[in-house]
Amino acid sequence: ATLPTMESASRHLCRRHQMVINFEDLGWHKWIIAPKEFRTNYCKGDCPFSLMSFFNSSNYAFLQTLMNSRTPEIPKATCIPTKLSPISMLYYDSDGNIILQHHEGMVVDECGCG
Amino acid sequence: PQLEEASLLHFMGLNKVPSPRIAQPVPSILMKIFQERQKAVATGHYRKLCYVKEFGVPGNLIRLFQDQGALFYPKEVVQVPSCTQKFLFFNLSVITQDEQLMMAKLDLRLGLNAYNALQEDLEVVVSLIQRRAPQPDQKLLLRYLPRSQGILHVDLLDVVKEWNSNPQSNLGLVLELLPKGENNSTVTIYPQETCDNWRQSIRASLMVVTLNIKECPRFSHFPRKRR
Repeated sequence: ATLPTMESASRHLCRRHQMVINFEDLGWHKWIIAPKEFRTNYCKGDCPFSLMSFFNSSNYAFLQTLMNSRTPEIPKATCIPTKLSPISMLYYDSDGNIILQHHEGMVVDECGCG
Repeated sequence: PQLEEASLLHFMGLNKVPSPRIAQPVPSILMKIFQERQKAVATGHYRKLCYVKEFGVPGNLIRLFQDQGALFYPKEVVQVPSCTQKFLFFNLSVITQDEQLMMAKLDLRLGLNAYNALQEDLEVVVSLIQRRAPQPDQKLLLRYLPRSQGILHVDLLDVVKEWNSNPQSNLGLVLELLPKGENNSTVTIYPQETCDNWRQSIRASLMVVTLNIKECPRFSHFPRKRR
């Protein structure tokens, strides 16, 4: 009888959710040559103290949560990206020059509590 | 949202949303490098992002600068001394202090009009402008360019290093085309239409590869090429 409750609770726990960044949606398609879009993730969900060890949490996240229990002004640990990777982008600048550069931290690979 | 957009653009090294007036075509080599880098990211080989295999140099940022000679040396301000001369200028101010110059290559593409206008195979002279005077100062290159070829690459690494360390010294280049065997272009007088056709038919761009030590710390002490 407890299974459905746990399932519904786990839906709200910290995890990654797929997201597609489309440069046309951002209005950047006129100057970004490639890629036109790329897949990444966003992080969303709760970080309950009892389950934090399952969520790729840092030691700091545990300490922050402990501090929160004593000093409520300090927020609880939140669901954040814990592993990021770069993407390469090819684009025009205002002078019409073409630039090829990789940009760090553009794709979220993993999420955790921090 | 505008503030967030501005922050992200600043992080990318841009002051505002670019609105390029003329979208120059993307060279196939750049598209190939882009695709190789996408593969490297997909397979987790991030070290490959700090080396440009296609050019054989370390580097994580590649720029193709457009010639702005017509803006820097407008006709009404500077009298171009010869019909077959053209001023070239590349605005390199976007290169930051954190970047180390690894490659600078001038690409010259001569359309058929350049040859048709002069009715000859051509000799190309590229000279460095070192002071504000109509005559160029230092010849960098003199090369025969047969009618069938039309593309010329000139190594400008040392010149661009000097421009980068002392931006005021960047006064551009003069490109001169001479019919093969003719030493003095002023001897022959060409009709204005011929001159205009020739200038419009030439495309010049500067490919620059730089390495940001902060982003590629392991490449900061790459081995020097044996002479």
